[in-house]
Amino acid sequence: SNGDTSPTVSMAELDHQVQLISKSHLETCQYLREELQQMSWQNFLQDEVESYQSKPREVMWQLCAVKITEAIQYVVEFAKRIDGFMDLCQNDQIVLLKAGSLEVIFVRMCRMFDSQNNTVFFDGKFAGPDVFRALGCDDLISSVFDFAKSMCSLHLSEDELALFSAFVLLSADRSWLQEKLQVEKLQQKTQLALQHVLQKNQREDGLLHKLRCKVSALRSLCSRHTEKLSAFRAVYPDIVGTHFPPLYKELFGA
Amino acid sequence: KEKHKILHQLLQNSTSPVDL
Repeated sequence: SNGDTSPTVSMAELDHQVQLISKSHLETCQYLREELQQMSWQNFLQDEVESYQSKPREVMWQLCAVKITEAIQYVVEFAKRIDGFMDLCQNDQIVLLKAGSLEVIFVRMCRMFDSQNNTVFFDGKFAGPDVFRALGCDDLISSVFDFAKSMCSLHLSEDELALFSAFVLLSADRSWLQEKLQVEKLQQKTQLALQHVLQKNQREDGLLHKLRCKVSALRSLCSRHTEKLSAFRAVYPDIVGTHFPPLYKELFGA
Repeated sequence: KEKHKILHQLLQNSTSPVDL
């Protein structure tokens, strides 16, 4: 900012980075905000809620696994379009997606969340936590809804959300990375772009810190998902083995 | 690679009409 070296070039690079990641995000976000806006009045009726609640546990688990798997395909496409991701070795691409794809889904969920009604877009309409009762994971569902609500309260723009999603996905502290330094460089670059966009959008000073705090909440949600899946698999090994999407099983070790 | 066959396919395809 003092004009000594090449801040203009850096700013231009950061702007470019922001544009690229925002474009990748918008191309792969599954639903546009306008589409979600148009569907925002569509809430499940009481008899529809009861119909979900009366599904056998394994049927509801399978339905949610299918929905998560659909969303994951979009996250994989997002990752592929992040500048530098495909230059990482294949091991590290897999490691980052295995560890980060569900975290990105939870981040993206705030776009599909209605804070006023405490509902999320699921299976064609907006659903409250009670819709997921048959899963037998009320505590996890409640935490996921709380997380979405707290993300919503930050009122992130699409470019901020895009950069934060990329930052989460490019976490350099994941176990089993082979070229940690390469991932670190990409994550640092993404963090700079995130800082840049927050400044440009004149956001409050503490927002980056608040976002960094969300990272540990995301990790906790994902490890709890893994625990719930293990518990479910212990009771229904055949259902997981034969009826769950193969991609879901690959990612979550089911 | 065999363990993450679908993920490999998704990463390699330019678009991903993989049958899941």
